[in-house]
Amino acid sequence: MRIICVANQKGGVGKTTTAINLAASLAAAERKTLLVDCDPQANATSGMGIDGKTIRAHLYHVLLGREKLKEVILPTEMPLLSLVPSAPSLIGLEVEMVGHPSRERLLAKSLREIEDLGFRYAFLDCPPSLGLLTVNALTASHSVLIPLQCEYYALEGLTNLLRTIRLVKARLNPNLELEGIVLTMFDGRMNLARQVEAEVRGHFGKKVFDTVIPRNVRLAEAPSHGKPAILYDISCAGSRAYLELAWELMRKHGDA
Amino acid sequence: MRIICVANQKGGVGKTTTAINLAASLAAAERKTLLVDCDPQANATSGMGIDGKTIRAHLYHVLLGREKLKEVILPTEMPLLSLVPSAPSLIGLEVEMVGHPSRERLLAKSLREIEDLGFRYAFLDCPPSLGLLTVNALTASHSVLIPLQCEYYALEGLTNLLRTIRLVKARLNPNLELEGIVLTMFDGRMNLARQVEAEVRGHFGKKVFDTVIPRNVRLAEAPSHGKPAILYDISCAGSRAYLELAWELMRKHGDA
Ligand SMILES: Nc1ncnc2c1ncn2[C@@H]1O[C@H](COP(=O)(O)OP(=O)(O)OP(=O)(O)O)[C@@H](O)[C@H]1O
Ligand SMILES: Nc1ncnc2c1ncn2[C@@H]1O[C@H](COP(=O)(O)OP(=O)(O)OP(=O)(O)O)[C@@H](O)[C@H]1O
Ligand SMILES: [Mg+2]
Ligand SMILES: [Mg+2]
Repeated sequence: MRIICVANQKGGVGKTTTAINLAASLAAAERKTLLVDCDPQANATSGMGIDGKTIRAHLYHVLLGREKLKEVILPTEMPLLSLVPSAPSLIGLEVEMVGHPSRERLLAKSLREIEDLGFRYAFLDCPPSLGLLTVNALTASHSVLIPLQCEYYALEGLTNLLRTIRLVKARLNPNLELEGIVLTMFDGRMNLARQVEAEVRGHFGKKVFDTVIPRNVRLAEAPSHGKPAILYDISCAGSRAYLELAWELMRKHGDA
Repeated sequence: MRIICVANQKGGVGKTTTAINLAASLAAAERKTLLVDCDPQANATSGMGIDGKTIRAHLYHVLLGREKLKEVILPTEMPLLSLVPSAPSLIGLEVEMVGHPSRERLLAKSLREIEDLGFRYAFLDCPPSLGLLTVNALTASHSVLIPLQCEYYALEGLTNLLRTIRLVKARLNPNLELEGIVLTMFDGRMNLARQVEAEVRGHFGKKVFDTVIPRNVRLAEAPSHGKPAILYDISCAGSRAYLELAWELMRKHGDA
């Protein structure tokens, strides 16, 4: 199972949209995939049509050691896509785990227990911060996928994010690599977007995925129907881009 | 001094853009205004053209009790607008203050010390979370201004935010009121935006500002020049909307 963390502390850059739609695209390509919602906002949970009030147990209970990860995995509308839900109570983890000796490794330990369930890929959707939840996700992952909105504040935040990734790699997870940077909400008519793209490709070269996710309102409409975009509208530019990104990712790992 | 907290745990909804441009618009209308950056991302600091490397001390040092708030206030390009900067080290506050008896009231205590400096308004720009920094800001404020992007996840998060505001009001700050909800990044051509606007105005009525902030690329370009939009391009739709919002806010408080 390749575990990929979708992270960026800058808010609203398309982390959840990328985690849901990339996971769904891989499931559509017959790869068994797990989506783990590591954000107390629980957007990946509601974006997949799961009603928070119906959930018995979620990631918070797993990280506190009260539930096994296997027990909280939910099916979704797509046969090859499963979800580990979250809920607002997950906010409490940071303070409750102060002083706990392996507070950063809780998620890594839980994910090891499900290695035998046959998932090819797992995506961890992170909250917009560099706190304990994101550190847990980075510590549990083989690689980090960074959605990057082509705007000033998002670009500025990249330095902090890369520094945090280096720290986690040095102290907690020596295997952690950069899966790549995905340009999101891209509108080629805007100078700002084209300037940021040129700067990022100039600086990070091959580390930036060829596939660019365009700004496409269908991607913003899909979560209100509780579906990934490829189930809501497979022909829209947003869905096509995520399907393309999934193939690019699989080719990279010799899985295409 | 009226202290207004700009908060929403949903990421990327326009908190920083609203805090900067509303504060700048009030300063342009001759009201002495303070902008406090409560986010470790320090976007309000860089968005005002301040280089993080040149800052001697910032909000983190104030909240730890090592510096007086008065000592870290910086001037900006606008004579009536001052800034309290922040920096990534602010992330450490949550863990360092565990167990501290008045960990939620640190900012309120510091702001009381500058009541005599003649600021008419102070705006607190919050990070995208409901952790200790946002709770400090809510506890220190007279009211909360909620920037709301007209999309599904942002609308969904409103319930959690309002619950947190009620909790802070009940336990930490009985004076806390809702200043209002500001619709941001609004694109009237999109059904989704119009549906969310109708739902929010239907549910919150007069609590929603009449002024709507349109999606306008000049607002996204201004921070790369280190200026509020009204200094970068006063005639653009974004600047005009924030100037209008400033007047609406002043009229509401009998200050126009
Ligand atoms: N390519 C796109 N085109 C148009 N809208 C998009 C696109 N990607 C995401 N969105 C919308 O933009 C908003 C922000 O995206 P999303 O919530 O996925 O970002 P995030 O990084 O997960 O946010 P947070 O930091 O709060 O977790 C959402 O309303 C989403 O539906
Ligand atoms: N009305 C607007 N039109 C176009 N772009 C905007 C508008 N408001 C904000 N932006 C841009 O959208 C992005 C998100 O806005 P901003 O950073 O202000 O949100 P935020 O809520 O402060 O984010 P965070 O949750 O990370 O603190 C920024 O790149 C900003 O320049
Ligand atoms: Mg998200
Ligand atoms: Mg911000």
